[in-house]
Amino acid sequence: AAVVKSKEQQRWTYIVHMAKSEMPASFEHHLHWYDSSLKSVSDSAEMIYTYDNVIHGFSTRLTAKQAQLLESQPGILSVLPELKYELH
Amino acid sequence: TTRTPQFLGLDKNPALLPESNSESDVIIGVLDTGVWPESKSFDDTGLGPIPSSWKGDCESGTNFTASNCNRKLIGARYFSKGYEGTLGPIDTSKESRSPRDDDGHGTHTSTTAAGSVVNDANLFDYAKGTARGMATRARVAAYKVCWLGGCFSSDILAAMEKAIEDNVNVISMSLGGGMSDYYRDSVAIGAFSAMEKGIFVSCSAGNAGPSSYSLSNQAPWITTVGAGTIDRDFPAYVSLGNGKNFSGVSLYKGNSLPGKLLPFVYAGNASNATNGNLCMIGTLIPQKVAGKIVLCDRGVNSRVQKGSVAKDAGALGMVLANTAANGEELVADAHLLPATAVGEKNGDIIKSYLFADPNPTVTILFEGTKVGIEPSPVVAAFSSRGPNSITQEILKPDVIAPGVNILAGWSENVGPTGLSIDDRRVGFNIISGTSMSCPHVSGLAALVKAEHQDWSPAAIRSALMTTAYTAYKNGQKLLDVSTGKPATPFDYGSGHVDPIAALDPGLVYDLTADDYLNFACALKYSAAQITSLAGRNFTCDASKTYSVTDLNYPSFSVVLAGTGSVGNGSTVPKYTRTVTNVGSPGTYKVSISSESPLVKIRVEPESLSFSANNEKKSYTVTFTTAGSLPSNSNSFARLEWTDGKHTVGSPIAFSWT
Repeated sequence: AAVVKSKEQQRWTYIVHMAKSEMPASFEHHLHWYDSSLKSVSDSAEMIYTYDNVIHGFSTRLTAKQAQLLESQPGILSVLPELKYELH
Repeated sequence: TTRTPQFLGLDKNPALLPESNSESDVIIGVLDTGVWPESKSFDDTGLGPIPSSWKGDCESGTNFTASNCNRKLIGARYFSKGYEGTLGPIDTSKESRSPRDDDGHGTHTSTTAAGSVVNDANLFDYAKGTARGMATRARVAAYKVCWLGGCFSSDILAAMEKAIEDNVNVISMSLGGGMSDYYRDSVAIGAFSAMEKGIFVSCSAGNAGPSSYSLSNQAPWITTVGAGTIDRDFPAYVSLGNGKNFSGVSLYKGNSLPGKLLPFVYAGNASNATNGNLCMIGTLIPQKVAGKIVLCDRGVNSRVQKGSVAKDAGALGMVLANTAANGEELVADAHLLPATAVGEKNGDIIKSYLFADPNPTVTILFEGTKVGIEPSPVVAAFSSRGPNSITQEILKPDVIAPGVNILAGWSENVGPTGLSIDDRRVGFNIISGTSMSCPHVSGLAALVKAEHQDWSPAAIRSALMTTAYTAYKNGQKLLDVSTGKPATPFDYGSGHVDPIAALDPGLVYDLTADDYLNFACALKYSAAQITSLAGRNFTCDASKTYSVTDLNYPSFSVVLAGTGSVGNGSTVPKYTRTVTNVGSPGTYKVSISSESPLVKIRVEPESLSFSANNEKKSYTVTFTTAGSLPSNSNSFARLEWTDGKHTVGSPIAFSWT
C-alpha cells in the first residue's frame, strides 16, 4: 500500500498546451488563467516555464492523476509528458 | 572544420558566395550542450557590429559571464529548469549551470555551422589545416539544453521560444528522440513555430542506421540531415604475424608500440563474461590481456570505452572489429592506447587468424592523415534511414552532408574521447554522427539565406535538395557503406548537398505555414491537435478533400498496394507540384529515369516556360502501376527539370505496402 501510495504521489513534468482563444473573459491576463487552471488540480504545483511563441501553455510537475484531471479541464488542449531527447 | 569546406566546393569561386555583409547579418541558433567561448573559432576579428535585429542575451552562470560573448558568439543562454525539476539541482562540480559547454558536442556543432577561420587546426596533428565553419561570418547564438542527464523537452521548447524571440534566422538541432506524432513532439512543435516566423530549422536524422524506419525529426517543416563520409581518412594498419596487413583507421597519438610483433588475443577468450568480446567495463581478465594487443568487437558500449577497458586490463593495444551492424564503416577515435578500427570483413579474417594460430601476433602501423579518398561521399552506416515512420508519403531524410570524422571546435573541460579518465585537452576534436552533418547544413542554409534574404525556409531547403547530387563524377551512384552497394533515396534523400549549386537552384518548391496546416488536415488531426502543433487555431475545410501528397515537397514518396492488396494495377492519385522561378527567364524540360518498369510515370506538361522572376508554374505527375511487388518492396526513380543551366532534381521512392 505504501508503494502504491508513493507511486501515486510521484510527480512528473508535463507540458500543458492551452487553447488561448478559449480563455474566459474573467481573466485579465493569460498567465492568471494558466495559474488558475493549474491550481484547480494542485495547490502546490508551480509553473516551470510559460510558453508564448512555440505554444500557448506552460510546463509543470504533477502526479499522473493531476495531469489526467487537468487534461479534462476546459481550455486545455493537451497535457503531454516530458520526453527526453538525446544528442546524435 | 577542416577539409569539408573544400569537399563541398566552398573554397572555389568565392565570387559565387554571398557578400560578407549579408552573411554577417545571419544568426544561427544552436540548441546543444552549450559553448566553449574561448575556442579560436569564436574569434570575432573583422566582424562588424552585432545585427540590429538581434534581441538576445549572453547569460551568466558557472564560469560564464556576459563578457564571454563577442561579435561572433553573440548570444548564450541555458535552460535547466526542466532538467533540474526531474533530476534535482545541478551539481556544479560536475557540470556548469551556465551556457558553458562541459561536453564538447555543442562547441563542435556551433563551430561547424559558423566558426571563424582558424589556421593550423588539428587534433594531435591529424586532419591538420585551416578550420572554418560553413558560414564563417554568420553569428552564433548558443542555447544550452542538453546536460549530463540528457535533453528534456520542456527545456528544448523553452530554448526554441527564446531563439524565436531573439530573432535567430537558422536553428540547428543535433538531437532527437522517439518517433511521436508531430503534435506530441516538442522539436516538431517548436520547429513549426520557427518556420512560421521564417526561421530555417535543420535537425539531425539520427544514428540508428542502417535499419529502415529509423529516422528522427521527420516533420516536413524540418530539414532532416543524414550523414556521409568525406575524402579523408586516418589509416592505421593491422599487421599480423602471418605477414598479412589489413587497413583500419585511428586517431591515436602517444607512446608507440614496441617495434615488433606482440602477442594477440581475442577479448572473448580473455574474459569469463558471455559478452567478453565487447570489452565492457570489468570483463577482461588482466592475466590474459596484459602485454598483448586485444581484439574487441564493436557494439553496446562506446568505442573509446573499449580502449579504456583494454588499457586498464594491461593491454598494450587494441584492434576494434566491426560486426554486421556497422559493416565496413570505419569511424576513427582518439583512443587512450594504440588502437585501430577495422571493418567487418577484415575483422572476420583477423579473427580467423586469431583462432587458427596457436601463437598469434600483431602490431599496428599508424599512417596519419590521407586525403583524396575515393569513393566519397558514401552514406554512413549509422545514418538513420527512411521510410518515414510517421508519414510515409513524405520522403526523409532530405539530404546528407559530411558527418564522419569531422574536425571542429571542442570544450577544454573534457578530453577528446569524452571519458572522465581522459585528461588530455584539445582545442579541436574529430567525431562522427548526424550531429555533425546537421550543422553543416545549418551553415550552408545561412549562406543561402544571406544570398536570398527573402526566401522562406522551404525555398532554402528546396534549393539544398534539388541541387543535391546522387552520383559520383564518374556517373556511378553514391554508395552505402553498410552494404557496399548503391544507396537509395531512403538513405540519402535528395542526395549530398552541393552548396554552390544551391545558391542558384533555378526553381524552388515553396511552402507556407498554411500549406503545412493543410497537410495536418490531411493527416486527420483534430482541431485541438492542430492548435497544439501550430500554437494557433486553424479550421480544416469540411468540404475539401485533403491529401498528404498535395504538400509541395521537393521529393516524392509514393505508397503503392503490394501483391494481394486492393489497388493492384491501378493509377494512384496525381501529384501536383508548383515550382517558382528564382533564376532568369527560360524554359525547363522534364526528364524521368526509373529503375522500375512496373510504374509508368507521366509528367504534364513536359515543359515549363518562365518569363519573369518569382513566376509560378504547376505540373502534375501521374504514377500508373502495371503490376505490383510484394509488400515492403521498394523501387526508385528520379525526376529532373532542366533549362540547360540548372538541374532541378527530385527523387521518387516507391513503397509497396
